[in-house]
Amino acid sequence: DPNMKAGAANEGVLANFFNSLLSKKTGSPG
Amino acid sequence: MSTPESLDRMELCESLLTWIQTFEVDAPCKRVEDLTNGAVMAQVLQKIDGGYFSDAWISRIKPEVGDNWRLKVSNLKKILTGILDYYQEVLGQQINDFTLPDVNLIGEHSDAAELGRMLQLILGCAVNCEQKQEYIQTIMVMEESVQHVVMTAIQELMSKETP
Repeated sequence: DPNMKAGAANEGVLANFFNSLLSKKTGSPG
Repeated sequence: MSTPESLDRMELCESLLTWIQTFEVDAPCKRVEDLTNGAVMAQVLQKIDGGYFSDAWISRIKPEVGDNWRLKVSNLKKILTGILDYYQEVLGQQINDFTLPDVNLIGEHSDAAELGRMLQLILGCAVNCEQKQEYIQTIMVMEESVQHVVMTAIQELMSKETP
């Protein structure tokens, strides 16, 4: 089903983005 | 070069209103009009970083402004200044190219597009602060359509940031 595939791909994009945000170092001038 | 998708400002406001409700502040926060006096935004900022947005800071935000749009704008100006200072002093970021929200339009006309910009800046504080893990994980269990708008909003902010 193309819709299911698109949905899964979208989920992957979202998960990747937010996980990369989680691992990003919090910026602080110190 | 990939650029962030352009944001539908009304959709942004709607999705960020849904997001702001996850903070479970005392004041009502379901409609645009609920946020135009600044009280909800101030409470959310205090939850994000209570050390910076302290009781002393929040005491400068007048809680009972009724329909007086000048008092609303006064509150909103203090909040916007607080947010911009937070980006600079705590997050170590400048958001020079970002079109800042027009607080007059928010206070006087409950402008959803401008409120969306203001909430977008608060979103940036939440996903960059010390407690960001908690806030990002909350976003990750929200409805996919909301997550998508939030992601695009964060990408837009990130594209405007300079250290």
